[in-house]
Amino acid sequence: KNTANAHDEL
Amino acid sequence: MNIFRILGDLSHLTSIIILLHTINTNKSTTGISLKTQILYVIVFITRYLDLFTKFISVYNTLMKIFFIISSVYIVYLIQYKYSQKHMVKQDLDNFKVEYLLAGSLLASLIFNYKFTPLEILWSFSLWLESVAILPQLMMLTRTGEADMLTTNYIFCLGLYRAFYIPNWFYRYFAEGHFDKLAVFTGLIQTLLYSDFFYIYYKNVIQARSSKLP
Repeated sequence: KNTANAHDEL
Repeated sequence: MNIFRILGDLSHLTSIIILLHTINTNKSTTGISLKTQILYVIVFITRYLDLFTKFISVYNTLMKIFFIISSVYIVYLIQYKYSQKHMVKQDLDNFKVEYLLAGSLLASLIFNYKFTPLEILWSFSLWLESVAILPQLMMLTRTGEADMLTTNYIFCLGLYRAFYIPNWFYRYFAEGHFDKLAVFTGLIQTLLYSDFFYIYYKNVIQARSSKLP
């Protein structure tokens, strides 16, 4: 799955 | 969230708390690069614009708000409360940040996941963060000495970046998550910190121990 655009890191 | 990510975030938090605590205890901002701190304000504001568009978690939101507010507060302390204007040392903070800003902007226009304002600004913040410490490092190199504050502060920041690397490995294998922009810019940043610690070790620690009888 592609979660690269999630930007869920700080 | 894995342990590396949590340790990384905690190190980041610790670095800011060390900085704030020391400024307020010593009532002085000597040795801290105003330029680096202003760059961090720009980094956090441009990266966390998604506070308005997307909710990830309470943790995520609180951390973002803390990073924005604390960075603005630190700039306020340097600029107004414990102003360095009358001090000679501020002249040492003469790194040309225009190049960092222009370079980051250019890189974000070329490398982004989508050509939209939010995505470009997000990418811009990553590139800028990767080099934002440079004025601070240059300042240290010029003075030739680092006091405990700046050393501890930069050490915690370096630790934060170092923990993010195993975090990415973990996420790649456990979640199939791989953010190539965050990883690439993060590695640049970690290299800058490791270079600093190498030089610091060579110049300060080794020199100090060789002076001992």
